[in-house]
Amino acid sequence: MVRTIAIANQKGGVGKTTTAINLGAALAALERRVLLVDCDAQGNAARGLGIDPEPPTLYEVLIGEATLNQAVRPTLMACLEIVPSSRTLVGAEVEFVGLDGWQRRLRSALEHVAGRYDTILLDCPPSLGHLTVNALAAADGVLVPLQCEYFALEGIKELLQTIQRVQQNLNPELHVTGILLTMYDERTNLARDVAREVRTHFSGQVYDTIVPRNVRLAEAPSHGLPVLNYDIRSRGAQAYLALAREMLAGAV
Amino acid sequence: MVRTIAIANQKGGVGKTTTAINLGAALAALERRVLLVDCDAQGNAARGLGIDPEPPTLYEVLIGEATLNQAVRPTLMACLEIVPSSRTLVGAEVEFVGLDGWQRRLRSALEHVAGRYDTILLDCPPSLGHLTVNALAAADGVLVPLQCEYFALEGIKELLQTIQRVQQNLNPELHVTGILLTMYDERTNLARDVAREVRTHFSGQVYDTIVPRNVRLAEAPSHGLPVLNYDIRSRGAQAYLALAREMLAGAV
Ligand SMILES: Nc1ncnc2c1ncn2[C@@H]1O[C@H](COP(=O)(O)OP(=O)(O)OP(=O)(O)O)[C@@H](O)[C@H]1O
Ligand SMILES: Nc1ncnc2c1ncn2[C@@H]1O[C@H](COP(=O)(O)OP(=O)(O)OP(=O)(O)O)[C@@H](O)[C@H]1O
Ligand SMILES: [Mg+2]
Ligand SMILES: [Mg+2]
Repeated sequence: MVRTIAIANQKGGVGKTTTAINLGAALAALERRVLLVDCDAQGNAARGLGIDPEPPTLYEVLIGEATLNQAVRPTLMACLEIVPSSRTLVGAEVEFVGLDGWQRRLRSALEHVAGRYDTILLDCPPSLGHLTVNALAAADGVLVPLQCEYFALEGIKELLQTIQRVQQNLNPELHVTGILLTMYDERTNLARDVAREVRTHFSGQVYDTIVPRNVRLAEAPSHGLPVLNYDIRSRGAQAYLALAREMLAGAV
Repeated sequence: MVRTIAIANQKGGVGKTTTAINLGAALAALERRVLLVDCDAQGNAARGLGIDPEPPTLYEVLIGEATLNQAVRPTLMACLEIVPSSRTLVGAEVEFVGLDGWQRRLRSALEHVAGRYDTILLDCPPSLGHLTVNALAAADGVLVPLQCEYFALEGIKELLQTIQRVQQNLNPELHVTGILLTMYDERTNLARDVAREVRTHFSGQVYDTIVPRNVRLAEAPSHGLPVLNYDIRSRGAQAYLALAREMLAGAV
């Protein structure tokens, strides 16, 4: 039974793509078959794995010019495959709005390949627009990366409201699988204060695993590698392996 | 003669809002009359100054329900005023597309108040959608905050292409006032490598001032204060004062 997880937060730069790539690689290292779908026109998920976003990409799939199968690419890891995206995806936001059932286009496209994977990860753009709604409609759960800083914390309320709206109108199964604290710098009071506030407000919904601020995570994509392949001993790699194990062990 | 500067980069979390608030405050401290317009539905520019985004906000201005004058709010600093925004702004993206001249709505709204300010700063969302296009059509120049990391560097090409398209179709005066290196951590090779690459590729277009990674910049908005008011001696405050002086001294 495949589990589809959207990695979403409209706040920019909180570690969505870094989590999509490295959680995907960690699950693949633990022999789960993983598909990573880049739902962001920036195309950073594919770029971070050194994959050129030549068509067919997610854009061609959403407008019906290619099947999802045709857009799937292998990566350097046996159990990790990816559907890339590119700037053309911005066009889909405009083109398919208003078409009947546009919110479920991604969901129906994924149904054709569901049997081949244990986990499907959807990397969302920094917005609550149509592409994120498509991803939330297609997902079973939402993993919310949360940078331990003020603006990121303030934005959580609006994200949870959007998730609730999608639950009510499009996808009653949708739930938050967990909030992941990212870029945690234990030397600062700010990180400690925000982490404490999040665990109080959202008790029971925050992953035990915390991803520390670790420059290896920022260096790895420039080599086209997940951090596991770039520097397995780094705190960043260890954190995403721990997260993968926590997710496999728990109900999430 | 007012100068309107859009602070834009579709990459999320690179310091757009932090630059809008703190450059605005630094220019105000140097006795320039500054208007800060929040063009991002996240509403972080107002939030970082402790201002509640009650209507009328930018949304009411763009759909014609309020004048810009009615939406302008004072801040704690004499020479700094702000037009807040909120989640309703997402509605404007959908509502005014297709209306005649929708790309110039912000530009014509700003014309009514231009005489009262020396500088108008437009804080853009992490996207190249309609709100960013409105801001680029309204601006004389674009300041591009660039985090010294791989994904941010890769996204520059697409941003410059968008700026060129707006130049050709909507606003021939538009030019890049400069690229601002942000969150620079001199301890990492990554920051040094990216900074060197940017200065080579975009020689002559990069500000001398570099904004270091400085936790005071991340703490200040939780107190509703620009960093100048929160901790004037901090490296973050000194960097934005230096940037303000560099901008006033140069042609930019
Ligand atoms: N734990 C971490 N420690 C250090 N750097 C990190 C960490 N996580 C992510 N980064 C770096 O921070 C930047 C932002 O991360 P990333 O691009 O993954 O965020 P995002 O939420 O996907 O951004 P966007 O909103 O633009 O999609 C990137 O340069 C990334 O390499
Ligand atoms: N130089 C810096 N040093 C340390 N922290 C910083 C610095 N600049 C910004 N920050 C913090 O990093 C985070 C991202 O910055 P900010 O929100 O200003 O970026 P943005 O580009 O406006 O993001 P978005 O794409 O979501 O609009 C914020 O929590 C901010 O407080
Ligand atoms: Mg991303
Ligand atoms: Mg911002």
